[in-house]
Amino acid sequence: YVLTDGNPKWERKDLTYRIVNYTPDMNSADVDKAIQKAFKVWSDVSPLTFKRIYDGNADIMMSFETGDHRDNSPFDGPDGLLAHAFQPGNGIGGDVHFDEAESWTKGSNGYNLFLVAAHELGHALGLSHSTDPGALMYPTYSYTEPNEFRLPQDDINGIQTVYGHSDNPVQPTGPTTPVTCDPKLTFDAVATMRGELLFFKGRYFWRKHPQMTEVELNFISLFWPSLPSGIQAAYENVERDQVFLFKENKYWVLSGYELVYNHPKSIYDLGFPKNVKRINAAFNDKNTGKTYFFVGGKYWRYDENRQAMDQGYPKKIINEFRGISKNVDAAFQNGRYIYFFIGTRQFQFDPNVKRVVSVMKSNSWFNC
Amino acid sequence: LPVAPETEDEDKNIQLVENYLRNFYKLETDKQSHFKNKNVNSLTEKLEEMQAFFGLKVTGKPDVDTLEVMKKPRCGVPDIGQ
Repeated sequence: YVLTDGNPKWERKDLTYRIVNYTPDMNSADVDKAIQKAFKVWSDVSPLTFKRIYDGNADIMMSFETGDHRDNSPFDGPDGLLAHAFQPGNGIGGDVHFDEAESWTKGSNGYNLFLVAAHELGHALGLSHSTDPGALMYPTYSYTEPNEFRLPQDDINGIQTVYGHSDNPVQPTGPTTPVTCDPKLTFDAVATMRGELLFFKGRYFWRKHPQMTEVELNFISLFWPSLPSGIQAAYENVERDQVFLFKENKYWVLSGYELVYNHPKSIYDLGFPKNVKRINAAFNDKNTGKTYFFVGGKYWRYDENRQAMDQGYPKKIINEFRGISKNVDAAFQNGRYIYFFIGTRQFQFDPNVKRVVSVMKSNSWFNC
Repeated sequence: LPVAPETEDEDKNIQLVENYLRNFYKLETDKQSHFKNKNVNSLTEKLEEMQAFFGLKVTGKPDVDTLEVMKKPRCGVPDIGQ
């Protein structure tokens, strides 16, 4: 996190705000809710309180403005600049302006008002832009489902540096952004996709081409706004050019970067019994068309051609994959090998000799 | 004569880079400068600063990844020194 130059801050903890005007893009009740929720993001983690007033001068005046609105920071029409805010202080200090030329929404289309308002309020309270790509105070817009939003730890650290801790007896904590070369890095799921590797972790995924050194960390929501965070298993069916992503008892199907169905499907449609509540890992064997699903210490085998589970499963993982115990986090096939991820370690398994031939760090693909 | 599309794109990119660095990284240029005069060093330094901020490869050149970030929707508050 970065504090604003000169460390400006509000000297009072009880601040007022006013919504000066409304956007025609949303109904006013939804604007009120989005703004109120944005204030709550900061009041939950600091000793600050925010009271709405309906006329007169509030500490934080929030308005929708167009083009040059006489504050020396003109807006630029659709996209580009979305909003801005002024650091704590009198007069225009603390005020928040939204570019009316944007399409404001309460969902994932256009720009989500709650997310932008929460970011701008960070400025109004004395925070500058963070270099942490997962932080709310990162300069560029990225969508997160508002109901799943949790203020990242980087922003909590920032606001608490300025105003101290929350008055709550239990201090709130927030998600941290994974560090690509962290030796303790673990993955939720790994899959191939059209020659690239996708590594899933929380609300992020890394994209890596095996022959290129660069690796790219992205929000899952940037590519697939309707997908949840915390994908638990993933595999690619090369024949059908589809990637399957699993969370709890649901799965989503991707074709390239498009979702095949708008709604998730049930894993029970694949033939799992009802006592299976989630899948830990999966991979598809390109040579046989069989998909292996790992659940606890057992695995199921699914025939992609027949679209049905093979008879005689589940079996114990240890019987087929010697050296691989239970709790497989992720798996994928690359060339002649299967790679199993368990905690911070990665096991390279050769199915021809049926044994582990190499053990590496989980992030060995990232050229750390 | 009509401007060749690639020249037009290049001009747009130069404009984008200059505007972006002026708005968010305190680049001071006269409007004629582009990349060809005394402000080149300053522009390169600011570009490096921007690339470091966003965790991009620091090249001091407006490469594809840098332009991609500059085209993203964002907050209007500068990244350095409000």
